[in-house]
Amino acid sequence: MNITIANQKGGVGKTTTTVNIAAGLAHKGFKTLIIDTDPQCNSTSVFFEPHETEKSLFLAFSEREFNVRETVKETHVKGLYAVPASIHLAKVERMLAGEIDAPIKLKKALQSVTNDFDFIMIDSPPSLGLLTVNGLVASDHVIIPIAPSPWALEGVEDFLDTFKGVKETFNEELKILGVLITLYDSRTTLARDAAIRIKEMFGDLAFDEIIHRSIRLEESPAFKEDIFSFAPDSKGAVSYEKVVEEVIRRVRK
Amino acid sequence: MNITIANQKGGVGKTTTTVNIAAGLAHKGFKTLIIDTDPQCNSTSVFFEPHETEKSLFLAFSEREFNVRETVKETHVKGLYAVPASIHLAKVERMLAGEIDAPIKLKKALQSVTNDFDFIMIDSPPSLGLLTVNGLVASDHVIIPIAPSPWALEGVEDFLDTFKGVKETFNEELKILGVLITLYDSRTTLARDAAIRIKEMFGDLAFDEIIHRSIRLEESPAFKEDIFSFAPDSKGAVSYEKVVEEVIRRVRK
Ligand SMILES: Nc1ncnc2c1ncn2[C@@H]1O[C@H](COP(=O)(O)OP(=O)(O)OP(=O)(O)O)[C@@H](O)[C@H]1O
Ligand SMILES: Nc1ncnc2c1ncn2[C@@H]1O[C@H](COP(=O)(O)OP(=O)(O)OP(=O)(O)O)[C@@H](O)[C@H]1O
Ligand SMILES: [Mg+2]
Ligand SMILES: [Mg+2]
Repeated sequence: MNITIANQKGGVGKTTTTVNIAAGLAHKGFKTLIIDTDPQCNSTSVFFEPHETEKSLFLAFSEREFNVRETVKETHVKGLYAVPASIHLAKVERMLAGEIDAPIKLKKALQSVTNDFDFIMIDSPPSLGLLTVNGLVASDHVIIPIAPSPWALEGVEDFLDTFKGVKETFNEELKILGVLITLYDSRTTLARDAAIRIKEMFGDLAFDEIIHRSIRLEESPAFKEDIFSFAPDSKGAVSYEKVVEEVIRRVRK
Repeated sequence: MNITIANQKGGVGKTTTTVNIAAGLAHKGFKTLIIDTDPQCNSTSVFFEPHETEKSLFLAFSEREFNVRETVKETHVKGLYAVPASIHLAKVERMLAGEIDAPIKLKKALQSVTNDFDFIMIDSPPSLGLLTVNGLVASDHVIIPIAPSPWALEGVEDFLDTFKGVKETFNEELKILGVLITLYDSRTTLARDAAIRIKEMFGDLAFDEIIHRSIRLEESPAFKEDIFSFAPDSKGAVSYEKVVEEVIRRVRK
């Protein structure tokens, strides 16, 4: 089951959500692979030091024949694996401009490992460019994290256009698994109003669980941990665990 | 005086900083122009409705001969003008792949208006791609907003590589005007430690003033206002005013 986490707006919790849903699935016994497609390597850096990641996902775009297994690394979380990103991914868009198979490179690369994992979670950069499109083409589902701010809601329309374009052109099976409200600050009417609009816009697609702003969630990457290892009793861990359970329910439908 | 606000990390306050420094300069009597280079159009949407912005900065990249004056619009803030972005800017990187003058398109487009304005503030997308490079090539200075999180500090090295590359290849005069700590949450040791590391790393380049997390700053774009119009007595307004005064001092050195 391949799931992309995407939203072109910056800093809305894509990486935090990818890392914690993936870790949560691994903790529940599902063999899970994180694919980091962001040249900024944020999900990579939670698990690995820079010198540990010489072979990266960039090879999926630069090589004719590429077996992604060469780049799969074990993390310190049992059952959780990752393919690291690298800064070289930033060149992919101009490198492959005009190449007809540019949007399906990741899908092709993942075919050799799809049966090795229960879940493949793909983290996206803050753009609607070729890297995000590759993630969507390679996925069964997409989860859209949305922070309850005015700019966040404006961007959703553009995201849905890209989603429909990919579905129509490359991947009829692609579905929105859900919309996850993140960085929710219950003290502000701004957040409450935005959450209401998100729930109106998406109905049942909106996850029941909302991820509140939490110091533990913000700190855990500094300690190179997912939230379940770092602070298992924290509100952030309890919330992401509920999201993981919801993800499992929804993919089984 | 052309100043780019840039940092490839998402959601670190680039747009909030561009809009509020520009508005602050205009309030002090400096004729100021905002250039929005982000296809997500966040600074554009603070001042304009979508239907108001048919002619956008995209023309600077798509047209051979282009007078940016055709796209300059007055905002509701006296002395503050803006050139709107558009979603079409997302195509610029692949559209101009391989064109030798791709990095200097914005610089060329702005030459006809540089003398009309005291300050031109350029908002950047969350990437180190062609749009951000165009902003840096067209600028005298760059301000780097940094949010005090572990991922933010990791990205600074990559940003400085791009900065040095632009300086060496296209724009010897480009300087870092300053590094602005944003989204600072004084309750967390994470923020305090990161702020210390940022000050160690950048010394006098770090602005004395730190922008704290503030509900008013987050709300003001929802009301289509800059912080000085929206909440002039708020901590956010006081802080950004101090930053504006510091910017004026530093450009005069
Ligand atoms: N629920 C939360 N509570 C507090 N901080 C959070 C929460 N979720 C994410 N953060 C923090 O907010 C910042 C942005 O989150 P994150 O990097 O996951 O977003 P992103 O969408 O992946 O960003 P980018 O667009 O740059 O890839 C990070 O510093 C992260 O630690
Ligand atoms: N000091 C602050 N206090 C509270 N909220 C803030 C502050 N600065 C910015 N924000 C909010 O944080 C979010 C991200 O800020 P902003 O959009 O300015 O960052 P950005 O770097 O321009 O993002 P992007 O990378 O997507 O362009 C926005 O919802 C904004 O309103
Ligand atoms: Mg991320
Ligand atoms: Mg922005």
